[in-house]
Amino acid sequence: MLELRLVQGSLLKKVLDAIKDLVTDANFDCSESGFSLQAMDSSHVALVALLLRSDGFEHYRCDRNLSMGMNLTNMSKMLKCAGNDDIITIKADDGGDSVTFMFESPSQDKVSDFEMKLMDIDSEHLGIPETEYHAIVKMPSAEFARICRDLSTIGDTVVISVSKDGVKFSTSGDIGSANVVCRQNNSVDNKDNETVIEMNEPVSLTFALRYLNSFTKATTLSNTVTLSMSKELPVVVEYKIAEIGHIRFYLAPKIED
Amino acid sequence: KAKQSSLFTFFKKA
Repeated sequence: MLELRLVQGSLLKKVLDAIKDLVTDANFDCSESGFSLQAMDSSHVALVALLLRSDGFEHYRCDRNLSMGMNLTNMSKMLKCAGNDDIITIKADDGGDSVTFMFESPSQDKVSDFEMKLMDIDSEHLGIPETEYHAIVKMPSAEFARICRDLSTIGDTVVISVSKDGVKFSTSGDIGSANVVCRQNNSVDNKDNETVIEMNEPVSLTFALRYLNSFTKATTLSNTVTLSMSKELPVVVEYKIAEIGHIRFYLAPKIED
Repeated sequence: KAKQSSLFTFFKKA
């Protein structure tokens, strides 16, 4: 038996909006520690890892570990039927073939339940080693989204370079080229507006912009985003989900032949 | 020209 009650149901709606275009089907894993998902896009270039910790739920009951295969397009259709202020409860029976999403309006005068069929998904779970990253950049998520969107009108790939001067995003295409440099700044009044660069070693990596643009659909989940990079390793683009967890996207770099 | 790598190059199946 599984019963997870999330008061801020809009978070789950936003999570689905952030990942449904990258991944079609995924297993949601439920354990004592939380509600999580790890899934790759069909080309095995990008991976999303979601964690919603059990202590972030108002009520969290998971009698035994459960993996529930869901079609994210269908799940998103159902969650779109929840109001933004609704409380969402996820319910499932052990060994059952369906999951129920219950939506309660804040004043409790409307209660809906939507039952969705589960599916069997052969997912390839990857072991992601703990890594010391050469450079970690924390910046406003809206700024990162803006840069990715702007540069994708010029080129298909972006070179992200971190040096002591700042973080540089460069692209080029048929019509020309572009560079955006963000320097470290300290905002006294608002930490969310800060760009903070921790660098042990300069690092420069090339990525396909269309994936980064897809990741920025998570911008609504957090005011800040963290980019963690090491030479010849996938970048980690992390959005914290207030008080409850995170969504991390891993993107394999483009490497010179 | 830079070639797109796969996640399998970096991460092993668990």
